[in-house]
Amino acid sequence: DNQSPAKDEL
Amino acid sequence: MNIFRLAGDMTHLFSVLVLLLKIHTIKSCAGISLKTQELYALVFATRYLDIFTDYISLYNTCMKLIFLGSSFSIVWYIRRHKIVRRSYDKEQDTFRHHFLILPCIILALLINEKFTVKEVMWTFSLYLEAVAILPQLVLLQRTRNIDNLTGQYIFLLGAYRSLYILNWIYRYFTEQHYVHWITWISGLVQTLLYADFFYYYFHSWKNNEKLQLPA
Repeated sequence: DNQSPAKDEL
Repeated sequence: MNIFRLAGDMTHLFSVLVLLLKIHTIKSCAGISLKTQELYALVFATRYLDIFTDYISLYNTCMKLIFLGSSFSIVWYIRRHKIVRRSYDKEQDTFRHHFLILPCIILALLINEKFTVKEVMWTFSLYLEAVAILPQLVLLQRTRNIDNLTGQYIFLLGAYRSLYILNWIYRYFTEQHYVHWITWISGLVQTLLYADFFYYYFHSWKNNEKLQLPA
């Protein structure tokens, strides 16, 4: 999983 | 997306709109730190590198483009616009903002989740955003009279940071494996920097006085 959830934030 | 996150994004958006409104309609950037605005432009440029590689949502992409576009146009206005640039307080805005960048680069190289170019740049943007408001706060302390729009701009920025913390608390309890120490600590540091300003902002609001910071 290289897309950590924080990356969906601005 | 939860309500805190949405409210946080909206106050962030409003803060930028208030600033653009001030610059565009009054043709003045008095009380605004160019140093802070340059740091924000750098923050967004290094954070949103994924705009071309990872698609998250239309909302996400639009907001990223707005923050990139607005931050660079604000810098352009203050530096190049023939009327706006005259109101820039160069003598007061003396914070050595370049000295904030190097420690953030070093910290991002040492403390990151993954040692890749994109990840280090992203981490750098978090560290830099945490301290980017400092030149603005220093300028504010020197400016005796803070106009309403400048006060509202900084208040909205602080509100955005506070709402993001509520968003993280909410996500921590509602999502699995949601632990992001780097984001949280740098976000917390950033929010604490507004504490002093908030104190005087609410004080002047409560007493219906003009906002003034102690020297």
